[in-house]
Amino acid sequence: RPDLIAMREAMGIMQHHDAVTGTEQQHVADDYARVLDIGFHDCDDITASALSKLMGSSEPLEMTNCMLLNVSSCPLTENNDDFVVTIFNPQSREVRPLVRLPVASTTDQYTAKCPQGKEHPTQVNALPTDVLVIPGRPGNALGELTFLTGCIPPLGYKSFYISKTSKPKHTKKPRIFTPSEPT
Amino acid sequence: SLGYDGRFINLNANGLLESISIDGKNESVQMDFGFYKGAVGNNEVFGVRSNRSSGAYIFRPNGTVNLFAQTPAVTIVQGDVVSEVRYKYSDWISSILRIYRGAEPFHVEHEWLVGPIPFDDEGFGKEVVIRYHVSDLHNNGEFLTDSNGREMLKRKMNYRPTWNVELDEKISGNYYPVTTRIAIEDGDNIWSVVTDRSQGGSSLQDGTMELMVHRRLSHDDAFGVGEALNETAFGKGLVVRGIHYIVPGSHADARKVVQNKVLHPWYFLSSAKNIPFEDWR
Repeated sequence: RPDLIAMREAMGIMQHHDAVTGTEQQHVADDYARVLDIGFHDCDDITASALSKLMGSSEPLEMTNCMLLNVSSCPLTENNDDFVVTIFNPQSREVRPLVRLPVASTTDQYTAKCPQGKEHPTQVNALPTDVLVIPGRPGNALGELTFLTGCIPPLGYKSFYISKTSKPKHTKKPRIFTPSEPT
Repeated sequence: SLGYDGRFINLNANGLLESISIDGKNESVQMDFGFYKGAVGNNEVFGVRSNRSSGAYIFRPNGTVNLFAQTPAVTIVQGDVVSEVRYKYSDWISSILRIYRGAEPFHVEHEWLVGPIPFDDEGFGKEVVIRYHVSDLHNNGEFLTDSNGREMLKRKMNYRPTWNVELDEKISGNYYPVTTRIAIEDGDNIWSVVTDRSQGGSSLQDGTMELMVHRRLSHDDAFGVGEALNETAFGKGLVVRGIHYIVPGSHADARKVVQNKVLHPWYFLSSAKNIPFEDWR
């Protein structure tokens, strides 16, 4: 419960109409973001121990969640050839999301395997140049790995073992072309 | 045409969105980027509308929407899992139409990237909108917007349910809060756009849904905050990235897409360095 205090305080502060509508001064908006960020990070231990309970493992899991996926930045997926992504479904019905994760290069191929060893089709696209130049965007991701998870059970999770493969996979590489000059 | 399993986005010779097909049924859909100039007033006499500036509390455009020329640079990426059409309208506006295999309920993603918004020569700010046009759908000035992600409220152009309104501001007077979804319908032909954050929206022309995605204004609107809505980051005008989900079909499908996006799955990542797959398994 102590880990939850920061997030509860954040939600308390942000009942204010300024926080809801964005009519606060800039420095106040920046402070709201700071308070929320602390709240999220304080919740990491709670979610890790909740997931380890779900997984039935005794010790809390070593997991991070990337807070900058909205600018396609994630040190863990950019700097590791092999990593595990666990996807938790907070809904009471199954979902089939498309997972998109930033990766360092655009030429590497990756495999995505579920615990049963089944390979899920993956695709690596180059990130648009406009994303690469977002001011302040950290990291060095140039590509984006996408794959389909299949069904993720209600209030459940599914883990995938992602590994970079040296040999090009059987899937056709994305075709890139620009239509004829606009008429 | 790009897509999978009977669902396609169809492009014209210039690579622009022309229609969306679902299991053989074709619906012509186009999309535009545009912006309103933010009105600049002296805010002198409180309550006198004509003095009002557009700002944090107020959306007041100076004139009608300025649509971007439909000649963006286009790049198409086609793959096994996902296909994308990437547009670059200017050096501060680009977007991606994305369709992927197995999207259920079916929807097309439109990821937009806007900013830094430049002020123009007279110092006017800009309020950037995206307009989706379902050409054969006639909603006759009626549309629906959600209320805090829950029930959908019917909206009608230039109308208020509880009094005979005379709108001075024909554009902003018809803008409503969109927390997760805006929709237009013509019988059982229903189209929704699901947002990934709260935005302002309307249906100012027949068959269209318009959402405001970013604003940068040069004048305070004298309602108390005491500064213009001119957010910056790393010394430049704020760059904003988000996604709209274009959902054809029933309200039930659109509601599911809202839940799938608002209650998006969480990703937890861990390194698997020196842990072979067999051991991990």
